[in-house]
Amino acid sequence: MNIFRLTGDLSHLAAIIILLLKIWKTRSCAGISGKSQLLFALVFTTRYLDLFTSFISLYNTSMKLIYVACSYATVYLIYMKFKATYDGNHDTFRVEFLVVPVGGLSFLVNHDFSPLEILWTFSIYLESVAILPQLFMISKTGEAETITTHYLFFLGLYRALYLINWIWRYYFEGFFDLIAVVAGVVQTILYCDFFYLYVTKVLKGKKLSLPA
Amino acid sequence: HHLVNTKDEL
Repeated sequence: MNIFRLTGDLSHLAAIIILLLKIWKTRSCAGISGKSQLLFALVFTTRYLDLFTSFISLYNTSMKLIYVACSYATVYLIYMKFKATYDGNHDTFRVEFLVVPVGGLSFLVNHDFSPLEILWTFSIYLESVAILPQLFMISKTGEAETITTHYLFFLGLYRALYLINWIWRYYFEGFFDLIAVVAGVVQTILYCDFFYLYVTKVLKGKKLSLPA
Repeated sequence: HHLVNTKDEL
């Protein structure tokens, strides 16, 4: 465990908590893509099946359980408790265009052709693109609430910190996982445009709105 | 081989 990995995990946790609190406090999930949140719940479910087969550390197990629980809670708030505030009309990204190719790819390119390994690979690939429905929704409405941009910032920061973590581990532990690294690079790139807007607008106190 | 799975990561 190095400092980049730890702050990456904490940044990921911060993103998840920010989103939950935003929905809970405002009693509204306006501007949030339920489809992205469903995809993240699917990502955590398929990745953390090893909770049943192997124990790594108390930290590892508790963080996995927290991520899974929070992602299901978020989906519950969006599709059940605050369903009336869910902006389904703007959440129109076709998720089958992500899930089907990612499913196919995880069968073709994986470390080992076994059920758990294929599901783990599926979750890695799916996570890299799961934010697309949310970004699509923002591009469609042309704006995002500031709290939503904080959520996206911490979510992108998490993956960027993981990239530094992998460089660190490559040099100091000889550790390298091509699947995770390529997916992580793709995922981080998807946030670059958003990072630019976040720094140039949101951090200067302006609302994130896109030119018409 | 040098490929190691990142199973200890989240």
